[in-house]
Amino acid sequence: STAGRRRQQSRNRSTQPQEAPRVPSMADYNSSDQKTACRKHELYVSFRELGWQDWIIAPEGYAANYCDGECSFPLNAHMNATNHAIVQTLVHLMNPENVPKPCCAPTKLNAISVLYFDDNSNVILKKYKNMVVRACGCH
Amino acid sequence: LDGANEIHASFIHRRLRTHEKREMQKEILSILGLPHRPRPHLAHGKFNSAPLFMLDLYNSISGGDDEGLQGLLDHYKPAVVTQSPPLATLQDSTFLNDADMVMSFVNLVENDREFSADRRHHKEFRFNLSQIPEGEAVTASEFRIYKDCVSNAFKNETFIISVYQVLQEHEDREADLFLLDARTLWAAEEGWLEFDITATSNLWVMSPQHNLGLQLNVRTSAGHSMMLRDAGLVGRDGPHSKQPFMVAFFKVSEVHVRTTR
Repeated sequence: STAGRRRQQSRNRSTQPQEAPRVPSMADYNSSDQKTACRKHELYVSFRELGWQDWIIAPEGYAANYCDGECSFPLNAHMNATNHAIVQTLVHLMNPENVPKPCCAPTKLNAISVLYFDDNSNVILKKYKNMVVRACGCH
Repeated sequence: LDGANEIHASFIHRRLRTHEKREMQKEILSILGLPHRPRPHLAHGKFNSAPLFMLDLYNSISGGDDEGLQGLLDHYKPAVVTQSPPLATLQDSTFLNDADMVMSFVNLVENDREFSADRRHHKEFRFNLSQIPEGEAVTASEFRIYKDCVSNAFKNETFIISVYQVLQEHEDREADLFLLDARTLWAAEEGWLEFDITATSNLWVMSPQHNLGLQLNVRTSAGHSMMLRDAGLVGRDGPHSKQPFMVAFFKVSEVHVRTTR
């Protein structure tokens, strides 16, 4: 069905072939280029650099990380691709102009504990969920 | 930066503007559940027993794998570290596993009050529990006071240490007290004494107007009232690392909804 739609689109825009959107081929979705594959990158949030060491006792900061990269076909190269990502890819292939590719996003988040003083010099040790990206994947 | 400390090609690298940095700080504070950046008064608090106890707890949950923590520990410890038993106990780690939040409270009483002849050796302790985030319920709470080994005239004695909750204060007579716990100890015993004040803390969190503090007294086995210092109990005049404090373990009892800013 994608091929039929593609032919249809080509016919409709035959007057301006140079402006026609380039329909992605299978080669475009090949994830062999690992540089652009969805993966985790390090991003350190430093409480020290924020100038907060007068009230945050520990930690000095935390490796929050972020996810970046392309979710390209075949998705199974991205170990954490969800079923939704497969559907999203199919719909994107059918309508690349309007439907984006699956999104590279966190699939596993970890908690951190922060130890800090409050205004009354009491000390709080609190666990914060979903603060650190442990794994990325396609959604 | 990526794992190899190289700036990732797709990442736009620039320094944040002042207002962007301020907004980012606000966002992080919001995630931490704080309305503003705390401004603690740390004249002595930094080296106090409560932060050291909390660092012990933090270490036990972080597994000691934080290399930067040792420096912080050194920073927060007093210059002369006395040999003392570990602050956090096995019981604390049990509470810790179930807790979403642990909070230590410093004693707010700075000057001893004049009590009647009958209670002249009573000491009072007050803690501010007014800033507990909504939805946090106390699962366990302890009052902790350090006892040194006694080597004076009382060295072969046993002492009875009693902890009371102040129920009501009166202008013309002594306050009404409720006995929370009493414990018999040898003079030679040394270490942190823990008194369970869970029910009292719950009451104080739910109705702060009932938070009139604790009173503590010590008697000999013969029933004679005595100074806390003579029984080896460390008060305000003792080392910072042995100051009495209170610790409470909390669990979230409600779904926490972040408000729209």
